[in-house]
This record gives sequence, C-alpha cells and structure tokens, in this order.
Amino acid sequence: EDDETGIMDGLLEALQSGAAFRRK
Amino acid sequence: KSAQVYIQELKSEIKDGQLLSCLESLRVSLNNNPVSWVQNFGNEGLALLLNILRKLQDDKDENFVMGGKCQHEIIRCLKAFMNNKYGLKSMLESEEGITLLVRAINPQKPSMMTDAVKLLSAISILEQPEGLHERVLEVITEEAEKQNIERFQPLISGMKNNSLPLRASCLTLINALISRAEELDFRIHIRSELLRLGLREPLKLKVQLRVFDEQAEDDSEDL
Repeated sequence: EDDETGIMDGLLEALQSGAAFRRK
Repeated sequence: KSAQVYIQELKSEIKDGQLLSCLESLRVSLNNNPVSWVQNFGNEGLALLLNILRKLQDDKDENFVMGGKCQHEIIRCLKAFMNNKYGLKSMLESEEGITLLVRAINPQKPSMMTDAVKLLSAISILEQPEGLHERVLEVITEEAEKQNIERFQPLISGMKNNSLPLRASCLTLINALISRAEELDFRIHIRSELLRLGLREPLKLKVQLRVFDEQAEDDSEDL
C-alpha cells in the first residue's frame, strides 16, 4: 500500500473535476 | 537503463541535447517502472534533478530554447517522481523542491508553467503534512519579493495567456490556496488582492458562457 503509484494523478484529477474543492 | 546509470549521467554534467534526451528517457523510466525503481533513483537522483533545474533557472546566458526545454522536462520528471508516496515525501522534504517549482511559474514559458502550477496545486491540497498550502503561498510571496512584483502577478499573467490549460491551472492553484486557508479573514484578503490585480478581466468570457449554458438549459426544458 505504501508503494501505491498514481498519487499525483489522483490529486490532479480531483483538482480538475472540482472534487478537491467540495465543501464537507 | 538502471536508476544508477541515470544518476551517473546526471552527475557528468551533460548539457543541451544530450541532457534533454537523458531527461526524456528518465521521465519514461520514472513513469513506467515500479516504485522500487524510483526508490533506487532516490534522494540522490532527486537532488541532482533539482540542482540542474536551479542552475538552468539561474543561467541567463543559457541557450534559451534548449534550456527551457530541459527545465520543462525536469518538471515532468519531478511529476513522475512524485507520483507515489515515497517520491512525494522526498520532494516535500527536499530543501528547494517547492521553491524551484514556484520559480518555474514563468508566463514566458506557458507549457512548463502549466505543469509547475499543477504540481503546486496538488501539493497545496495535501492534508499531510499540515500547512502545505501556507508553505506554497509563503514561497510564492518570497519569490515575488525578490523580483519586486506583486505575488499573484505571474498567476494573473498566466490567466491572460492564450493557453487554455495554463489559464485553467492558474485558477485551480488560486482556488486550492484559498480553499485550504482556514481563516475567513485571510480568504477574503486573498480574494480582494486577486480582484485588485485584475482577476476578473480574463474571466469575462465566463459570464457569456454562463448565459449560453443557462439559455441552453431553458431551451432544453421548453423542448
């Protein structure tokens, strides 16, 4: 699990889709 | 090629075309190999990449086009390096990582700036370690002070650029920085600062797009 790749891709996707900004 | 071979090549101070092809090949290796390969490249490889990036950024007499291409390729390598927990942690712990990404915010080089701004946005929304958005903003502020410009001026310039990906990435970083700030006063302050610098100007198109979308929705309902 610690070796998981794609972290940056996931963050960029969350930013692009707006999911990173959804208010909790 | 093994990670060690790349390290040796980067240490040998190759330049221009040779450096560019080494970096392109390194990016492919960082992207396509397992994390253990990235770990072998490790902090030593990261330090070499950052060191070369800093030198290229500092070197004003550098062959402008080739230097720019190499800088952009290093930013791409950094993205590939940071695409796992190990690499991301190493980058965040490196002394100059964030600073050099901020220095790559150069509206004269739109495609490199787009990639650098994207990485800074991603760093800003990380929850651990805490306060990364503050760190990014702090470095943006420091670098602007050195250049004697308003801190958000490069992002506003980016939003006036013809490149749509650059405009989108600049606004994304702005949103990332504002949305992560905890204090309401601070968020309002940042928004006012951006509006004073002319944030709305490049967004005028958005008003028209909203009209287009809203009217399309109305027509769709009528239909």
